[in-house]
Amino acid sequence: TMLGVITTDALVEADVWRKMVLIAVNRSFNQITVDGDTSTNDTVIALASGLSGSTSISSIECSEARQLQACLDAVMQALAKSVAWDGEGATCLIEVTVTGAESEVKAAKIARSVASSSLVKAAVYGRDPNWGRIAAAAGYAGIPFHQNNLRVMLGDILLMDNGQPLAFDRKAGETHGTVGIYISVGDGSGHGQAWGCDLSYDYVKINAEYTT
Amino acid sequence: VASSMDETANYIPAAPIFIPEGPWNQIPGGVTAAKGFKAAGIYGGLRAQGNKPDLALVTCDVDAAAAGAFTTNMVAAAPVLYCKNALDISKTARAVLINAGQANAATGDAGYQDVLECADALAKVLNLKQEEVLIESTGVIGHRIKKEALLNALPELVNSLTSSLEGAGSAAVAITTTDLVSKSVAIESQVGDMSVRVGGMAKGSGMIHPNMA
Repeated sequence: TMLGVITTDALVEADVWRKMVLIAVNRSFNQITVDGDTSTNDTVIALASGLSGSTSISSIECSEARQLQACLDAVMQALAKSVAWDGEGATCLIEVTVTGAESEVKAAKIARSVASSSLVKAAVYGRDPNWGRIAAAAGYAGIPFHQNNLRVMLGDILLMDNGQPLAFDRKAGETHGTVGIYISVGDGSGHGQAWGCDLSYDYVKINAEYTT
Repeated sequence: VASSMDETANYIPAAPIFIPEGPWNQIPGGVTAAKGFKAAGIYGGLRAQGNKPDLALVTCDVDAAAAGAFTTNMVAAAPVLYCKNALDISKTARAVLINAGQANAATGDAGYQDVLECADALAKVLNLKQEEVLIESTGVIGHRIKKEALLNALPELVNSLTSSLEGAGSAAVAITTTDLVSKSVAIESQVGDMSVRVGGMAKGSGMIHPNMA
């Protein structure tokens, strides 16, 4: 289960605030995954006191709303990434960035498909730059794209370009902290990110030993 | 029963925070960084084992615009059903009560009654309407919450409320379950010509694939 509580002193009308919160949740918490299990309790509650004395925000279109939305996205993404970083048994955070899709939603769906793949997660745990698993997870996301447009980078190492696998230096060194997977699926403007963690023996141990 | 708050931050370290680049500065704290908010986290005797804090409260001094996003899992926990109803009734809220240890999920009508009683008890202590109190629970699915222990800890919890960094830190620890780190962040930025703060806390380590709406 993930729980979140967000607070701000910005002055914003409740109806606008509810729209902004949902947009931020879709760009953050709804883009993380550890084990593919959606909990019965996942909840984010967000409260705005209005005590900063800022201009009252009564439309999601105004510049103040865009500024507050950016702050809300940033805080929720920071918290969401720390949840993924702390995934049970995790040794690193996986950040998947997808560009070139037709829309933000489609890019986000591909990114989350890759971050959710047990085979990609296990490959990251084994420090195996397995571009095939990344390509396959992008391919089964349910978003159409031409496989010859597929480009896959692991960190700053190009593994696949125009759908063709490339030679790479396996000894490019251990990646600690965050493993960045960058995927391009075409020349659309859609950009999306998802975060997950590697799949280790400890995940099974933690959850197999645990009993209700 | 309840532990003092300055010990709570020692239970688990804080997570490294990766904030995206943008026109903001990270500032210390979490849910209490923004004006008007207080928080507390204490040990109320709800966890199955150990004495890590397990009860958190976040309050606002004024009626706060309230929003929520909830799991779309068809088997929704009692606090999820309760909050959705409360937010339908009221556009504002004043308090969020969070317990760790039992999820109050798959607990049927008895579990829903438990969440109503906890909300009502806190509303009375804070002199609020019940629907101004929102509730989050996390922990073992299928077990009802240890309601007596929770109700008995409310006075100590309310007395521990503070707008300090410790308040935010202790609340962030108290909501954790299998987490190895607590998760808390705050930023300051310009909205229009005014400086605004946005802060938050989160928990989560297992059973993580949120699909909230």
